[in-house]
Amino acid sequence: CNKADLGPISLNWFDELSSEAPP
Amino acid sequence: HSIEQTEIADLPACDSLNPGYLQLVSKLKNPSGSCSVDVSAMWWERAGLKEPCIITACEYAVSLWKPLDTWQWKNIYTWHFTEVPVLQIVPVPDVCNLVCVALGNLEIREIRALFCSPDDGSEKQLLLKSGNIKAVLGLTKRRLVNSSGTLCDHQVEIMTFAEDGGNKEKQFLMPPEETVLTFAEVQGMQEALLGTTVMNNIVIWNLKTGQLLKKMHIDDSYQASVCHKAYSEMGLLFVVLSHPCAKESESLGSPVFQLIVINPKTTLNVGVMLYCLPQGQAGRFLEGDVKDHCAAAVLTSGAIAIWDLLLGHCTAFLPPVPDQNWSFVKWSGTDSHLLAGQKDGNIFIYRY
Repeated sequence: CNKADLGPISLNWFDELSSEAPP
Repeated sequence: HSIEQTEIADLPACDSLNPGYLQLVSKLKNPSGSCSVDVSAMWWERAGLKEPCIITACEYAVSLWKPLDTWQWKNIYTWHFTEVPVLQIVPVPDVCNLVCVALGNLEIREIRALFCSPDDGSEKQLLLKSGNIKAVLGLTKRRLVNSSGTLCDHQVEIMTFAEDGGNKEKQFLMPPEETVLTFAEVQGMQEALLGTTVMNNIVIWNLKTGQLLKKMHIDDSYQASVCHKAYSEMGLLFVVLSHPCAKESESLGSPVFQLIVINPKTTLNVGVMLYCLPQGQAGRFLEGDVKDHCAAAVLTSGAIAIWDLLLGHCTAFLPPVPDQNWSFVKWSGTDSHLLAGQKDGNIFIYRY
């Protein structure tokens, strides 16, 4: 598969999603 | 109580460059007359000695077997159930001397903890949860997650056991607005938990905070997918799914497992690999287990097939023996063995 099809990737996705999600 | 058997299992050739190898090392027969439903392996400590034991479940009895010399097994404890039958064994990693079971008819109605009294060594059971339970999974760090209720009162709950199996803490995770059907831990990320839902979404939680981080819709080609394993690599989430409702397709063969990759930031996802049966073999996924890079499934044909997820193909195929369909298969959590069972109570242990 092509990585570009998946959009911008973040190695730190778990922490970033945790800071964005409602508590 | 125990039978020793050492023989080489017949293995039909697979279309594989590096064929897997299954050697039958032991067999045990559940003495209960009721239908055999599940098997598992776990550590159990007696008189200061921790041993890799086998747990077998029949409809109305769960038995613990300790290893003797030369691959023989001795039944040391049996827990009996009178009202509700056992559906599955739920091992809880990192907890010694305690195993959980799910009981019910078609759906789970109860989760019980099975253990032994420290005073007199007698079998004890404790009701942990009752109700309309949809899914349950034992997690690392002595945790047990379950989803229960219907749409308006859907709950996702984590119980944490103390080191000795006692004193459990409870915590709720934010429920998605739909029923969670299966759970999977994310390998190497102890605070991340995945779930698959009835609407073919994958949801991800932060176990520390209870937050629902993301709901990600996956391909509608397969409904009611079961999530077996997940790991995060280079910022992407790789998930191994099975598709019990998949139709057999001539062009694709029979996809039993599938590896998909998800970008959790964007929720965009794509299929990476389909794990199909060797040519000439038919059947759909009935039941299965994934450990490390090995996936095993019981098929509707009554056979067991094993895939190496890295190689991408079936490495071993176990036809029904003798005139008995396989009905469940598990990887041992204590070593690299495959535990395969038949409804009549025969459990076969293979070295893979």
